[in-house]
Amino acid sequence: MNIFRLAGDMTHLFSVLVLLLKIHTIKSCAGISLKTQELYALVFTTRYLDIFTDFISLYNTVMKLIFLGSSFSIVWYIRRHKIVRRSYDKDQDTFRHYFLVIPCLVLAVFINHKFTFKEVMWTFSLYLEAVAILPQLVLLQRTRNIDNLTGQYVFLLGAYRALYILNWIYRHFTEPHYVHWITWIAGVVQTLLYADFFYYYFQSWKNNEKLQLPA
Amino acid sequence: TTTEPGKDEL
Repeated sequence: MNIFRLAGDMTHLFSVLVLLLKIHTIKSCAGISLKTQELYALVFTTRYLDIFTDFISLYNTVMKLIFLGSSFSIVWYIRRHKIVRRSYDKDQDTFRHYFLVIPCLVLAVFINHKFTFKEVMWTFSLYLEAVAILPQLVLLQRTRNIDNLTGQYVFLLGAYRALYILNWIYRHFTEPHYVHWITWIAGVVQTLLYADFFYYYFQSWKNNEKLQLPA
Repeated sequence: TTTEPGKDEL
């Protein structure tokens, strides 16, 4: 494991912890898209189908369990927790899941490495992860006033993707058989979706102002 | 290792 991969995993982990902590301590999910959180739960479920069949490392298994557990907990909080769910703004979070899920599923069925259930599901999870942030970005754009923790959450998620790309570049040069163009394309698309957000995030940070996205 | 590319990542 290289430093970029480890840093990427850690920012990913922090992003989830920041979100869980925000929801748990202030009992509010204001500004958080349930649609995005449900898509992530689906991403992790379909990607980690191998969790009990292929052992890679203890680190790998533990991280998978954390991502599965945290994503389902977040969905549970927003849907079921009697205080948290009151802060969920359903009318603003209107992105339709199937606009993303169905095209990704079709793409995964046709464009994959191997036509087996596990492989198609794994590929589907890559495609879906690439676009799963969209409902959240749309919500940020709509609400405009973004609290610090939500801003940090999205920033950490974007940083995780950027670090994974550095990891792939590193692996490409150090591991001769490391070629995986589906991962590459999905990963680059995913990172590009954050470009706009990053721009405004750094602007607000530089000027020491509250983060606001243009209408 | 015999792990396929990408499968050892999260």
